[in-house]
Amino acid sequence: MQHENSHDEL
Amino acid sequence: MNIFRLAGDLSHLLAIILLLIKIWKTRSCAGISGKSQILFAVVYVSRYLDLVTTFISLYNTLMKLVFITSSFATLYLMYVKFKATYDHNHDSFRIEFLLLPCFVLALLINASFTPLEVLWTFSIYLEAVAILPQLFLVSKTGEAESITSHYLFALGSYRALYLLNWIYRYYAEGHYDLIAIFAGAIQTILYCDFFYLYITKVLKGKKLQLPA
Repeated sequence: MQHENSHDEL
Repeated sequence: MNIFRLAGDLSHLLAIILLLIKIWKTRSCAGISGKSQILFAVVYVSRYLDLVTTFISLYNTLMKLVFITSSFATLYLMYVKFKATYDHNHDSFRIEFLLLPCFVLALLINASFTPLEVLWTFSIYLEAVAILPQLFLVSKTGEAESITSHYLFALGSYRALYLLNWIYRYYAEGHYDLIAIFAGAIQTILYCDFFYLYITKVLKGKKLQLPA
């Protein structure tokens, strides 16, 4: 998912 | 993971280490805003709640733990161990003026209306403005020690590098997250004035002093 990818950032 | 993202994370880590070294070596937290440090602790706790729900990578988990632990260590040094050196009078920024609007904004503008997601969004908005009490403190006292300046420069660079990371990810992966980009841009803009003073003064060996 597009937004989920942001959660691997800090 | 790309080079900008890694550089951003390392810059963030460097900032935190510089701050702890400054407090520990000088046995003093003079010139550091406890209010900003409280906000950063709130940011890390509300953002990294996914530590208990989702495993992303060992790197991710370790860095999150380091950020949370070090922010509480900083608070301990400031409010307990070196309490006597804390600059109460100048650190007068009202943090509820940042906490409440960020929370309301997170309730209104988020990727999905679930507790974890709203808190993640809240942390992104809050991080963007969490440095304001610190910048306010510097402007009130009119100066900053050089190590405090290095800390602020590393902390500001971190989000600027993340902006480059997001540009890279947009072209390389087609990934973008408007909430993070918008907040990250605001966060970086807030540091611009400081970046200018840092480059024109601190890097030339002068103390960071604001014009009277």
